[in-house]
Amino acid sequence: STVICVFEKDAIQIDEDLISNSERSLETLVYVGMRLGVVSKRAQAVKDISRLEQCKLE
Amino acid sequence: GHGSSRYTADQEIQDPKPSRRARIRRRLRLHRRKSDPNKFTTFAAADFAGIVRIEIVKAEMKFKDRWLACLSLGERTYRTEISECTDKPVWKSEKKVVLESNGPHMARISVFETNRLSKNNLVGYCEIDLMEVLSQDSEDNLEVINLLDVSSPSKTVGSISVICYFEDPIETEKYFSRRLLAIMDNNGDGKLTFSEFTDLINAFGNQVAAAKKEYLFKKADENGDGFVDIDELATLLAVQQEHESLISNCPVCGEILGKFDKMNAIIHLTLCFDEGTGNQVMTGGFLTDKQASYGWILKLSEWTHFSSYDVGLKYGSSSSHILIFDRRTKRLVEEIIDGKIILSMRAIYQSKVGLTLIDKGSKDLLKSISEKQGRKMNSLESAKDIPKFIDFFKDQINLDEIKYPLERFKTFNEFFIRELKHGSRPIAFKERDDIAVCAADCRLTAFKTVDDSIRFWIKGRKFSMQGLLGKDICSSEFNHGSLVIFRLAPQDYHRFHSPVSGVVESFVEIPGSLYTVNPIAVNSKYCNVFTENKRVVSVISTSEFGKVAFVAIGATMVGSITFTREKGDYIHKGDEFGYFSFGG
Repeated sequence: STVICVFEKDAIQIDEDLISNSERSLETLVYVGMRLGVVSKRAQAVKDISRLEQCKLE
Repeated sequence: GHGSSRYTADQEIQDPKPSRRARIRRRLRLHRRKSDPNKFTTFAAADFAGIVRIEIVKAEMKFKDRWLACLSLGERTYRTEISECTDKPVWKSEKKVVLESNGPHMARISVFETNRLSKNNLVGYCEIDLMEVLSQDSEDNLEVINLLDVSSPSKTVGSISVICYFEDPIETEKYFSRRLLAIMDNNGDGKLTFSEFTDLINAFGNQVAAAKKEYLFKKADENGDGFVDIDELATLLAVQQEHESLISNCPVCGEILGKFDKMNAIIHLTLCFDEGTGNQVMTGGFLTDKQASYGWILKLSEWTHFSSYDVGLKYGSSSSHILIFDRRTKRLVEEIIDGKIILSMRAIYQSKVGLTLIDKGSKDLLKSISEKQGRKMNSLESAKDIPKFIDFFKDQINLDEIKYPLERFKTFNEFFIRELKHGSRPIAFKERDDIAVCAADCRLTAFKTVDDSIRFWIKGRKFSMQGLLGKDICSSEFNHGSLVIFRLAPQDYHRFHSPVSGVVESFVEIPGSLYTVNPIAVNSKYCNVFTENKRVVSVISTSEFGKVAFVAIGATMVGSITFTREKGDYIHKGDEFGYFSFGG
């Protein structure tokens, strides 16, 4: 059995070791809870802009 | 200490550099400073820490047999000779390995009892953090380590004595110079003539002009006797290399050395020379300890000597065994699958004829086999298969971390969906929702884009994001999204967890086939496992990552998918989300 997780475009920056193994067609043995990746800078920036837009000058 | 006997005290006194111990400590400190514990390390940095000599000295076992030990580090495994029939085998086998700052430093030693006819049996193992051992203040560098029972790591089956220490960088340089001299010294007088010196420079791939060679020779010949001896050659390599690279290519494997610094180039050359000439006591060249224990591979290794630097690894379905990179230990491990199953999977999934046969009725057969297997594994009688299963995967199932005692499992399926003790799987950066975590104990592949996944892994011609998620869930954002595949093997903990924190928005069940999800099928252009298999697609709405699609895909035999959370639930990253079990 298999689980596939799909993240939206530019949402995640997957850890480089996982990417580089996969690009060698090599699977990586991992365990539940190990780090997978971090929110991408672009997604973070979009979120920050959206937060700023919601701010009001009083 | 373990300095070479040929490296004399006089040389130590004349050398204004700090002591060996001080130099090594400095290297370790440098290494520590470079490693930021808060930053996830990558494998890109090829920054050597140095050469480590590891000697497997002896073991004390609990019964008499003929023993061999395997040392695994990163993508390499080495083995000792086979001992006499004894409970106290002595090997005294030494291997030099490179320890890199960002590379693997967790060495595993596996001890096998050997059989003349049948395959060798793994009896015990231990793991050594080389960085930790090497930073300890020990005069004899001897470590006596307990060997753990493969199926129950809390029990010991014996102990093993290992010596490991950093080779002095200066000793490495001197040793290398001696090796070079021995190779190029055609008349065997321990000195290089100008002609031999020229051959040496040429062998390094260095295209310097004849006049420059003469200049270098005169520079090296400090005492002006018309010859270059070991010390003069060592000095030339040490001093000249500081200014310009004398060594462009490794004469053994042809590797371009310009990308390394001087010491790293010499480390590369030393190891390459050693392996190329079969100079090391421990036999190398195996990828996993399991391979190293095979009788036929041992024979093969006696016939061939090859440099580990140019071995072409075959991964995925093109390899004869399925190899996986263990992220925790940074070692290659081999997946246990019966050879007959691999052959039959290839026959079915990697040929058009095989898949055509599947299309003609075998799809239903796979489903009915899986349903039948589900009924069997839910019966009380199936509980008797649990010990056999544990024995087969004895070095891959840690009984100590299972939440309940084995007696509590009344059926095989209950054991199959076993829970783990609290804390067995620590969640990375638990408080930070901007960091996603792995969803299962599994073999993982991850790709930045769907195109990459098709290029490197999923070869089924009909694969598409819409095919995987279904029309209702697939959006343009998912269409160009990133993809992470978590493949569970039979021995794995079969509960899956949420990789992110968020609200469970929906579940969509998609009926389908139950092909195997093994790479042999996934890598086949004729088979479309992920878009044709039975699956449940869930969407988790998160504040950090937007929407994340979570697809649980059933496989042959293990086709039952159960979610333990409901639509509308808030799930924290690392929380259990559901499980796979035997059934259709």
